[in-house]
Amino acid sequence: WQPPPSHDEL
Amino acid sequence: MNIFRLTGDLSHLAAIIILLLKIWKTRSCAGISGKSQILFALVFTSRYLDLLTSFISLYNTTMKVIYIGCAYATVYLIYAKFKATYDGNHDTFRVEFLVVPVGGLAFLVNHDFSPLEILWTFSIYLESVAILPQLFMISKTGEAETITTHYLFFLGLYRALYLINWIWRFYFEGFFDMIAIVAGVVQTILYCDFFYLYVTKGEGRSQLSIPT
Repeated sequence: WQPPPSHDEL
Repeated sequence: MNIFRLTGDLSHLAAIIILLLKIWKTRSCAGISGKSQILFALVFTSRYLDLLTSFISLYNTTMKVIYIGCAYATVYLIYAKFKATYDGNHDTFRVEFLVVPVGGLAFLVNHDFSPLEILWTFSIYLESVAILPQLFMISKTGEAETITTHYLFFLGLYRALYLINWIWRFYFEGFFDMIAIVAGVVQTILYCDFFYLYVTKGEGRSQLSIPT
């Protein structure tokens, strides 16, 4: 898995 | 931020405000599934815990606070203030059949096995099915007030716009979040039947009648 995306979305 | 994500967020905000105002103005939550609203409050709570740990932008923080505030206010109006108008007999979807599998899946399929990330994943999966009690309730009563159909339209539209936002971000930023995209596709598909009825039968009718 790719690194956890920084969740910048609502 | 792109126009699709911004209009998606505004569509989501519009849906939340429409519902809250409908209940407040008519002093009634007839036809509204309290179970779905509890699930949405759970979605926002589990997704926006990062309010306590990270600051992304004023917009991001403001919207999260508004979403959480409105979600709990709506649940309060349904189960406390206007409890007498809550149609519990038709709001019978077994939400445990949603929360348990979604909770299990969040543990199995996630980007990172950390508490915040698993809660975020849980909220993404749960949001994709959280509207089912509401759609189930409408199919049982066979009708929905016009304002409720507008609420559902904007709520369904928001995630459809997010799908376009993800296409945009993949193309221009290389951003790609498989979990959010798959759940977003499922979520939008669940509204398709409603979208069809909203567009074909919505005009000029006081009630949206859904063949049960």
